Amino acid sequence: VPAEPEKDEL
Amino acid sequence: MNIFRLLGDLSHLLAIIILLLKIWKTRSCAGISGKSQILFSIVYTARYLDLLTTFISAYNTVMKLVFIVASYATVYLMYVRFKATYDHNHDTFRIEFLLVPCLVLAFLINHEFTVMEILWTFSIYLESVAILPQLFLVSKTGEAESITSHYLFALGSYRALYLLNWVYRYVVESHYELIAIVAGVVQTVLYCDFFYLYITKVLKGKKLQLPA
Repeated sequence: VPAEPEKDEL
Repeated sequence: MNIFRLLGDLSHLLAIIILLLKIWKTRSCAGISGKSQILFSIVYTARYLDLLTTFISAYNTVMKLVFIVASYATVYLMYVRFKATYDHNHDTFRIEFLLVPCLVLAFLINHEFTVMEILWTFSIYLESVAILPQLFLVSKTGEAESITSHYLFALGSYRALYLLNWVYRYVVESHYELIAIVAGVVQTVLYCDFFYLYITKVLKGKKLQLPA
């Protein structure tokens, strides 16, 4: 399962 | 990172700086809703706790710190330093009517039932309505200083630019965050009538006056 994209937004 | 998100973050930073300068230079927080500023402090505190757990980039960390420090500084200036100029007669929006529903919704609709995720979701929901006390105050006083309307325009533009960022990320990266998108649409829609007044009046040098 692709890793959940990190919350990179402010 | 894309140009829409960068412009959005800069617009957000500009709004926060405009507000701090307005209060500091005029030594007054007349026309500003302290309730909204308290909500923004809660939004950034709940959302940026990951400062303690994950490092994403220097930009990400610095901007989060600036937003947290600036929002607390604004609340301090309004409720302590320039308390005498705070318009508590008109700043009467009951923020518990925003806090409780956002918290309940964060428990009901989220991506993951963990503390960090629930807090992040709560901050996203709360941010979408955090400007309501400010818009309510402007509607009650019937007008806003030009500097306050520039603050609101920059603040409203930030999330509008984020909407473009999410379109870009969906098209280019096939990545989307539905909770943030829906809340972002709500947040931007709340500014629509202000945007109309700002573009038709303030940009023509008139004062922002709401039709009585």
